[in-house]
Amino acid sequence: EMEDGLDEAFSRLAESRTNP
Amino acid sequence: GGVGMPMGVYTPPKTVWLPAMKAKGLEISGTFSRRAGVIQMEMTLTNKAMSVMADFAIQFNKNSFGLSPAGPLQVLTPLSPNQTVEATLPLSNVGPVMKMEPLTNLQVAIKNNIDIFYFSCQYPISLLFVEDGKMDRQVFLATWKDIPNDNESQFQVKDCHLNSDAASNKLQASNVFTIAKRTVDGQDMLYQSMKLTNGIWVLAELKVQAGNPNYMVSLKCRAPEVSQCVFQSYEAILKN
Repeated sequence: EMEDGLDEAFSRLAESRTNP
Repeated sequence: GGVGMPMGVYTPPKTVWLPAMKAKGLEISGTFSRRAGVIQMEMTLTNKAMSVMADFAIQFNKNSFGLSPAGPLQVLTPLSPNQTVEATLPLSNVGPVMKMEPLTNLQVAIKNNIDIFYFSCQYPISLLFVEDGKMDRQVFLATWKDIPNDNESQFQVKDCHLNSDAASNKLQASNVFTIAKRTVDGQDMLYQSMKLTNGIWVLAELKVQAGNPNYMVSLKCRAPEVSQCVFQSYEAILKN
């Protein structure tokens, strides 16, 4: 479950850096 | 490395550090290597004088990361005129520290039976990327958030024709570790970490867009003065 959370967090980071 | 060769840590080509005309006939060219965590200075010494050279010894000035010889310079036999010898000097990173400008500058004194000579050379900061520089993913996310935006530097690596996986593999051979990869709007975003021998962590984001040979590298570090050198190492690693 924590791994899923981390995967999700990296996706959000990448999104925020592409479309700030 | 060629086909089938394991990729190693990036080692720059040897350059002339001490021309013969500045050292009474002693010419030194060299480079730095890192293999399985062992840092070495690799030198070629040539005697371009008319007399034999012997009794070689080497010393470093204090430097930014405490590099110092881990043993004596081994030139076992006297160097005859026109003779060339290879010398490998293992280095430690627990010597005296003083911040240099540029950061990776190393001032060296070398003596033989004729005189003492001085020269400066620069090592790639990737020489100091340790083998356990893969940051825990959770720690990476927290650290990335925690380091202020003012400490972020962005650089462009131009004219790079690798895909993101090839770039990631090449960087990993030099102890730059990819922690996560995401693809957003056709851009691959690689999150990477590396750790220097003195414990400084550097966090990176590498943006690779299909069909675009220009990569964007964003570096975040609590000691932002290392970012320029780290970027230079990215360029050297990716383009060699």
